[in-house]
Amino acid sequence: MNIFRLFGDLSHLAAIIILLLKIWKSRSCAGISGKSQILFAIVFTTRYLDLLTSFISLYNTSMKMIYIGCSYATVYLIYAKFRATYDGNHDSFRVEFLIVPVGGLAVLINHDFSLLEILWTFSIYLESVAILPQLFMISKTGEAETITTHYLFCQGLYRALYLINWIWRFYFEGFFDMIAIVAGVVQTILYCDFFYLYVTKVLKGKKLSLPA
Amino acid sequence: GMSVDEHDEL
Repeated sequence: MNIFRLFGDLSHLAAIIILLLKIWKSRSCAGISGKSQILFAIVFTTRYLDLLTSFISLYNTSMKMIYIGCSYATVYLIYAKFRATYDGNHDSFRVEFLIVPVGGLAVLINHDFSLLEILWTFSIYLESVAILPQLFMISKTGEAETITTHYLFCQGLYRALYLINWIWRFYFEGFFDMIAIVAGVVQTILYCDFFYLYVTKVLKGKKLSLPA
Repeated sequence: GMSVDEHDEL
């Protein structure tokens, strides 16, 4: 463990908590893409099946349980409890265009052709594009609530910090996982446009609104 | 090596 990975995990945890609290306290999921949240629930489910097969550390196990629990709770709030506030018309990204190619790629390019490893690989590839429905929805509505931008910033920062973690681990441990690194680079690049808007607008106290 | 027998990252 190094500080980049630790702060990456904490940023990820912050994003998950920020979103869950935002929906719970405002009793509304307006502006939130339920599709992205379903994809994240799939990401955690397929990646953390090793909870059933191996124990790495209390930190590892507890964080996985928190991620899975919060992501399912978020999906529940969006599609059940506060479904009246769900903006289905603007959450129209065709997720099958993500799941099918990612599934195919996971079967073709992986470290080991075993079920758990293919599911892990699928989860890594899916996570890199899981935010697209959310970014697409913001481009359609032309704006995002400030709390949603903080959620997105933490979500994007987490994998950016993981990239530094992988540089650190390669240099000090000789460890690298090309699949996670390539997917992590793609994932972080997808946030660049948002990062620019976040720094130039939200951090200056303005509302994030895209030229419609 | 490339084959990561156990993924220790979240």
